Order: sequence, then C-alpha cells, then structure tokens
Amino acid sequence: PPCKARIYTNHWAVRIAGGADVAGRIADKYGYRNMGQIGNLKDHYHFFHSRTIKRSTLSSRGRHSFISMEPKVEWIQQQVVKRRIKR
Amino acid sequence: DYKPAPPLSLSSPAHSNIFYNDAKWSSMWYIHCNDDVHNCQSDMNIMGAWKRGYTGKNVVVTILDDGIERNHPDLFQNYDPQASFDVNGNDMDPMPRYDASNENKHGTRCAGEVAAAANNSHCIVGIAYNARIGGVRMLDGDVTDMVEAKSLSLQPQHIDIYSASWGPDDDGKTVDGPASLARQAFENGIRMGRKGRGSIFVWASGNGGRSRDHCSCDGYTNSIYTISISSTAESGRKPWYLEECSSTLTTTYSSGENYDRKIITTDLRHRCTDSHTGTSASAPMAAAIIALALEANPLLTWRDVQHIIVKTSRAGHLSAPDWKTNAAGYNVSHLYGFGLMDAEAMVKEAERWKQVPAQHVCVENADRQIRTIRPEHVVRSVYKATGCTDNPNHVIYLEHVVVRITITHPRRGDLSINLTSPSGTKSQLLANRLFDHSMEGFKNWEFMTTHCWGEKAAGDWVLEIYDSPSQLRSQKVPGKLKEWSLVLYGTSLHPYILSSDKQRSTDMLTPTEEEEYDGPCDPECNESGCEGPGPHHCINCLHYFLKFKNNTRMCVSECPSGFFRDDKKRCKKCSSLCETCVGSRSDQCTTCRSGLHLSEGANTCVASCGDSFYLDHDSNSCRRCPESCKRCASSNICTECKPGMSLQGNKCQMTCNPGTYYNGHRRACEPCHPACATCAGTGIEACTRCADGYLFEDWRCVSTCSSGYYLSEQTSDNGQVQRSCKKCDHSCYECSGPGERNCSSCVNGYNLEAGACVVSTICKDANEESWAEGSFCMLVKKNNLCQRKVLQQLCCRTCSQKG
Repeated sequence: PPCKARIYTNHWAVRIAGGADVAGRIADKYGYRNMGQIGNLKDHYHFFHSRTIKRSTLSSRGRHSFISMEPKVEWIQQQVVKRRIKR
Repeated sequence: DYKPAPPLSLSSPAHSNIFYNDAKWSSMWYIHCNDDVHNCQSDMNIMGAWKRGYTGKNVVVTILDDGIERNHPDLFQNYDPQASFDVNGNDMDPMPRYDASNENKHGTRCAGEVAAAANNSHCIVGIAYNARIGGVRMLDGDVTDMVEAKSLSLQPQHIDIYSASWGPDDDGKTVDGPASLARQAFENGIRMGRKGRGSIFVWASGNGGRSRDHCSCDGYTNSIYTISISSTAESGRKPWYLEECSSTLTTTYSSGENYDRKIITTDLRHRCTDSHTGTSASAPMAAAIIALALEANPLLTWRDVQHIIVKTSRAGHLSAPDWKTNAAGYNVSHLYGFGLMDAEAMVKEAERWKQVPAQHVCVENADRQIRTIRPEHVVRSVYKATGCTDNPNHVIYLEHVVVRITITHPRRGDLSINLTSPSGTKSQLLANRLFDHSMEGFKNWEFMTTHCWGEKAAGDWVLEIYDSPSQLRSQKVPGKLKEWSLVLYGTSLHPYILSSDKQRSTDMLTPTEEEEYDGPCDPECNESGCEGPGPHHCINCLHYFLKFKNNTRMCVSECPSGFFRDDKKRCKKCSSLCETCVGSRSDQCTTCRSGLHLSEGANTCVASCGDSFYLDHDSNSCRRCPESCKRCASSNICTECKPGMSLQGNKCQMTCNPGTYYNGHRRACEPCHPACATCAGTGIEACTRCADGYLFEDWRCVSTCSSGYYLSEQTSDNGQVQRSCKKCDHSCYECSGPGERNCSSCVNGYNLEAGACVVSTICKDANEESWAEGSFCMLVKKNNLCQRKVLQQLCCRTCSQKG
C-alpha cells in the first residue's frame, strides 16, 4: 500500500531558552517570523518562514535550517500536517 | 455517634417538576425523566443533578473543533471569549468559516450540548446550561502538532474542561496519537492547569464512522490524561459506529440506528439539528456532566474526576457481551468502560469527596527478551510486577495501566493483544484490524487499560500476543516481540480512606455537611477502615463482599445461600436451581433448592431422576444405578437392564447366547453343560433348559428319568410337546405318572396296592408255615376271596401279586 506522504508546512515549533527576546533575535537572524509562544508551553515558540513552500512532501532545506545549530535552540520541529477526523 | 446525612427535602422550589420553554425541550429524552414516573430519573440522572442546584455555574468549558457560532441565540448568553481562540486564523474570533457545505458545524453542535441557554424559548437546553462555553477553531486548516498544542494549552488557568470530538483517521490502518508538543501540552495542563488541580480533557472514543478500526490505535483516547467517552443508543444497544477498546472510561447517550431517538443540539446559522451523531455527541455531554460535578466541588483534581466517574458509572441497561466485574468490584466493558455516566451520583460524590492521594507512576523494568510471533500461535509473556515497592513511586492501588510495546511484524492487522492483571482481569489491548497491512509494527506504542482500576498492582501480569493471518503471508519474516514494559499508575495509599496524617482539603466541606465518620467499623471491615458503621460502609472487606445492583457492596463473613465465593473474595450468585454451589453455572451445584435433587456427577439440580439414576432420599440426590442398570429402585435393586443385559434377580447380567452363561468372575459368557440348552451357570445342575434328547429334572438335564421321577409330556400353547421328568408322589418309590395312584413300586414297609403304596403289616403269607403245600392262599386267590379284609391280610403276599 502507498505509504502516506508527509506534508511539511512552513511553520516550525522551536524550544529556545532565555526568553522571548532571545527567541526574537534568533528568528530574525534566520529569516523566521516569531509568532509567539505556543499556548502556555514555556520556552516553546511558533516560527513562520514565509519563503518556504506552504505544503511540501519534502522537509525544507536552506540557510534557515541552520537555525538548529544555534546553541540556544534546544529543539526544533518543522510542522507536518496531520489527518484529523471528526468523530 | 454516626449521623446519616439529612434526607434531601424535596419540597424546596428547586424540586418542582422542571419544565423549560425551549422549543426542543420535549425532544430531549436523554435529559428528561421517563414520561410517566414521578420523581423520575433518566438514566444519566441529569435532572437529579439540576434538582440539587448544579447547572454548571462558574465552570468554563471549551470545544476544540472547527469553531463556534458565538452569536447563536442559544449560545451567546454563555459564550466566553476568554475560553476561545482561532488557531487556524491566528486571531481571537473563533467564528466558523461558512460555506455551502456547512462543514464547519461540528464545534457549534458540540457547544450547544454543553451550555445552550435554558428557558430562552430557543432550540435546546444545555446539560450545564449555566456554564461558560468557548470554542477553539483549530480543525479548519492544516492541523499540526503545534496547532494541537496551542489548542490544548489555551488559558489553562481559566478553562476547566477541554472537549474534543476528533482524532486520527479511523480507517482501520492508522496508528497515530499526540506528537511531542501535544503531549507536552497535555502534561502541562495536567500539572499546572486549574491552579494545579489539572485540566480536564474529555475525548470522543476512537470511532469515526468507518468500520474495522480499534480505538487502541488512537493515541488520544489511549492517553491517561484524557477521559475517553463512548456512546450508547437510547435502547442501551451498541451503536453501529462504536469501536471497543480498554481505554474507554465511561459512556453517555448518542444517536444509534435510524429508528433510535436522536440528540438535539444547536446548529450553524442559528438553527437546531438532530443530525449530530456518534461519539462526537457523547464527549460534550460528558464534559457538561463533569462541569456539574466541578460546580459541586471546584477543588476536584483531574484524577478525582476520573475516580468519581469510575465509582458512579453504571452498567445499567447497556448491553455488551463482555461485561465483567474486576477485583475491585467494578463492572467494566470494552464497549462502555465502567458504564453510563450518572450526573446526580457524580455531584453527590463530588460534594463530599476527599482528594485522592498523590499519583505514583511505577515504570516496571522492560522485558527485552525477543520472542518470535508465529502465525496461529500465541506469544505469552509473564511479568512479575512489584509495583515499585522499593522506591517512592510505590503503587499498590491501581488507576490506569499502560503497556509500552515494540513489535515488528509483516502485517500489523493480524495481531491481537491481551493483558491479564494479577487479579485475573483480562483487557483486550488490540483486536485484529482487517485493513491494516502495515509492516511498521508497533514502535514503543502505549496501549492503555482502565479495566484494572482499584485492583492491586503487584503480581503476575500476562501479556498475550496472537497472530491470526487474514491472508497468505510470507513466512520468511515472522513477527517479533522486541520489548514490552508495564507502567502502573495509582497510589500507595488506599484512594478512599482517610489517613490521619493525610492533607485533607476541608475548605470544600461546609460546617453543616456531614463530618467524616470516625466511629467503629463493622467487624467485617478489614484494616482499610470504613465510612460508616454498617457492613456496606467498609472500604475493603475482611472476608467476602456482596455486590448489589446499585453498585453498593456489603461485607459478609460467609456468602449467603444461593451465592458462592470466588477467588476475588466476591459472593457471586449461583444458578437459580442451586441452593449452594461452587460456581455460577447450572452444573456447579452442591445442594439444590427444595423439591429438586442433585444429580450425582452432573452436579445439576433436577426435578426427577433420569434413566440410570435412582433417588437416594437420605442425600436427596439422584445416584447412579449400578453399571448395567437402565432403571433401578436402589443401588442394589435393578428394575430394567441396558440393552445386551438381562435381569437375573435384581441384577443385570450380560445376555449370553443360548448354550452359554455369564461368568461374573471372568465377566464373560461361558458354555453350559452339554446337556443344557440354556443355563444359569456351570455344571449340569445349572440348566435352565435342556438340550435335545435330554429331560429336565430339577434344574438338571438327564437322558432318562431317575428313579423316583416319571416322564411327563405336556403340550404347550404353541402345540409343542414339553417332555420332562417330574418327581413321583412322595408315597411312591417309583411311578409311571403323577399322584399316589401311579406308583409302580413302593419303599420297604409299603405294599403296592392298585397303584398306591399302602403301609404293609407283617405279611406272613399263610402258605409259608402252617399250611401244607401252601395251597390255602392259592385257593383264596383262585376263588377271588382276596378282597375279604381278613383273608387279604392272611394272604397279603399272594393277594398282592399280579395275576
């Protein structure tokens, strides 16, 4: 059976220690827009990268992906579309 | 000094029969009382909770879905903007996106069930019609891990209850659940939400309306942090869409078949609808009922809520093939969890609830022994759990049990998995899924069961993995159980006993409410203590417990007649015909109700003994007849033999062929004596019928009649001549026929006279002495003078000779 292709979006979840300012600076440095904290998950931020394809079966490449090299960036996850069905 | 709680006065205004002017009020069967019963109660007892004054005041519920029509006439009064957000559009307004298909109606429909305003002449009445209701628009766009996390962690200090009626695709081949951010959002909410008491996450169990799926592959319902809600139709039957799994906690009503009555709720464009179906309709109902309980006691933690649900849900009229009672005395099913929610029982429990002890999480060591899973075979792995006795996470009393499993397998849908607790409660963690062809297996997947709630953690846990190929498969790559581990959630202290040093949150008790019970317990209570003086107030029983329909239980020293005790200290009913028994089946009786008899060997109670049995009055039981008996009056009086046997006296013996007889010692037929045609034993004396040429004479067969016997010939009814030797009359020595007149010779001392033997005097014939030439008696005889008595006696010899 065809394996289900993952659909990558141009949104990222990032965990950055040090507070919102630090997060803002890192976002700017790599070309992301910091959309703010994710709910009430401390140190977790929603980054948006407008120049990445909105939906792709390939995870995104490019300079912005070097963000994961930043020491303050503890964790990063490019968001994948999940199939969710109403009951 | 124990004071029972003062009875609720039903006279206060709140108890007048409730009626609302809302248009669809009369169609809301799942809230109503039964039509014709005063002080009636629907099965979810929502009116009962309302009558106690609980309608969801000061409780905030939000619906995670495709938005909420916040200006709906039935919603705007209770709408709470602080409990709302548009994650898809990243703005504050959760209004749904309208289009011709009306696809974004789901959230609005769910919201109405929870908190549609009452008595506003519009549409319906929400179950928690005074609660605050919000909505999060998060399904109407790309749903990502981050979108879910944002929704689940919205305003956790303001929102009490999150209700979600969605999940991974239920196409029968998906295994999916919350990813890392969503999982963190759950944990965050549980840890810090509601000022540390934990957010309440209510989830629709895994169905989506497609078949052959199993909700244990849905990681949201499998989570211990979500209260997974199942559905039942008004009739109590399983709705067509329902999936069964062991993580379901409880059930509320929903739509069933097309002939079942429907759920009514608010709809897009200010309308009402009865098309809201499935567990989508059940989850918000459950959220609203929990809101009533939170109003009754705002200090309840997320685990208190689950404990109260377990304690108060009832099997009632819900029909399921797998209802079982676990060792803690709770009835539970894979279809409905612990049964139908009971709003009134929940608010009553909530009013006087003492917070349960802190949660302990015991992660038992992983079993990394690799086992091959072969088609049509079972892999059985036993793990002896200690419940982490040696560390602070010691778990004695269970809540949730999670099994983390890693399996490789060529066809995941062919697997089914069971877990049996030390108390013997079996949970089906996974059933076969016909459409799941995946070769991915399970990678550290967490299956969860609620079925062991309240049981003891320590002991042998048995994991069974069945491989049932649904189609031909390559045998080259068999499945492998790589690793599995148990995670036991629960407490080391009994969850419902008060320990003196236990921190009790007494501010939730008002002074007038009943104080804790600290009087003496019934002798049948064990060391766990009690909540009152009676045997039904015990926390746990010293000996056995009787469980009643209303879920209460009573401790007893012995099980009453008509009950038997099982290995879990429960008194379980015998079959109706038994007086006493060792099990609930009809063939496990030990004594019978009056008028019935215990059938030996079958252990059943019968009104009359069947073939091969006789009634033993002493023991009032049907005992087995001797081996060869078909019917008997007692153990040694056979009245009818089985085929192949023949009755010999009171015994049945093997029927032997003519010319043979049954030798009891050798247990075989043996030949008769040659003179016998048939016989009852060996030797010529045992003949019962003679062979040809022989004559029957006193159980013997002889070729000619012995002396003292004469030959008798009788013609039987069928014209046959029966020849036998019959005994002569006792007066004859020999004879030629029956009676005393057919003698042919006499014994000494008797003379034969005219065929009869008469006592002879001394017969000295006159001829012998006194008379010369003896001619005197000859003269007497010649002149026929023998009939003269005197002359007959004088010449007795000559007279008795013939001729």
